[in-house]
This record gives sequence, C-alpha cells and structure tokens, in this order.
Amino acid sequence: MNIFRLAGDMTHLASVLVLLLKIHTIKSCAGVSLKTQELYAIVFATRYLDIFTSFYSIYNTLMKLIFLGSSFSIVWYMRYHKTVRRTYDREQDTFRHWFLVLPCLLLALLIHEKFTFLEVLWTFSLYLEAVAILPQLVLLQRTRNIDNLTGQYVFLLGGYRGFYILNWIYRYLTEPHFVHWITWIAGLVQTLLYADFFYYYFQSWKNNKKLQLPA
Amino acid sequence: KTTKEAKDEL
Repeated sequence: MNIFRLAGDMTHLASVLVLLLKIHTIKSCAGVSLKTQELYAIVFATRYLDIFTSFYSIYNTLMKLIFLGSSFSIVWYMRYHKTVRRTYDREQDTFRHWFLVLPCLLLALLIHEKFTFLEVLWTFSLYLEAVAILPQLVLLQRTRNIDNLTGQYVFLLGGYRGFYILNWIYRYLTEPHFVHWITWIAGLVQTLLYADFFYYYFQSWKNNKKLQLPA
Repeated sequence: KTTKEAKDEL
C-alpha cells in the first residue's frame, strides 16, 4: 500500500459517502444517473468475485464490502425507495448503458492477461468502469443546475482513479515486474473522460459560480 | 506472481 493508493481509495470512499449522504438525508437523487449506478454495481460485482477466494488484508476485504454494499443499496434506493425514486429524472437519464456492457465484455474476451473466468470478468470490470461515468456526464449536460453534492460526487469519483495512476507509476518504479498495461490504459481513459468536467468544475469553483456544463 | 499482485488493488 502506498500513499497514492490510500488517497485514491479514500477519495473513492468519499464519493460513495457523499452520494449516500445526499440520497439518505435529503431523500433525493435529482441529477444522479441510475444508469451509472447500475454500471458501477456491475463493475464491483465482477471485480470482487475473488472476495471469498483470496484474502489480502482486512482493509482490502472491508473496502470491497463497502463498495459492493453501497453501490447496490444506491441502486435499490433509486429504483424502489418510495420517496427517492420520485426524484429520479427518468426521462433525462436515457443513455443506452447496455450498449456499453457488451463491447466491454467482448473486449475483455479479446484482450486480457489470462483467459480464465475470473480474469476475463475482472478485465471486463476494468473496461466497464472506464466508461461507467458516461451516462452521468450526459445527464449533467442536460441538467441545468447541478447541485453541490452531485458535483462533488462526480469530482471525487473522477479524482480517485487519478490517484490510482500515481499509485501505478509509484509501483512500477518501486516493484520489479509490476506492469499491467490493461489496468493502466483503462484507468487513463477513465480519468481522461472527466477532463472537461474537471475543467468546468474548477472554473465554477474559481469564479465561485454554480457548476454548469455547456449543453 | 505479478498478475496476482494487481488483484491486491480495489
């Protein structure tokens, strides 16, 4: 474990807590894409399949349980909670996210480190996570006024993988043979997808204005 | 070994 990875995990945890805070306290998921939440639930379900077969540390297992539990409970809240589900703007959140799942699965069947069931699904989860934010970014473009919590959620979610990139550089420099191109490229693409969001987020923060993405 | 290593990340 290194400081970059810890910062990444804490940033990721913070993003999840911000979203749960928003949904649980003000019982609203306005501006949040259910499609992105469903994709993230699939990402964690396919990435943490080894949670019962391989143990690294209490921390590792605990964080996996937190991410699995939070992503599925957010999907449950947005789909079935009587108050929250009413605040979900269904007609704006129209990204065909299933069109992201299949290409990622096909790509994982083609490009992976080992052709085993767990490895292919793990690779699939990396590819899917890289594009999972797209429905949310599209929804943000359509939602005129983005509330602070939603903006912070997306900002933190985008930042965590950026810290992971620093972690990969650090591990590449300090651990011999630590080379994982698939993880690195997927992580880089994922972070780059946030580039314009980060730009407008900083602009709004600098000018102390409401966050608005250009249509 | 190295591939196993990658799995220690979240």
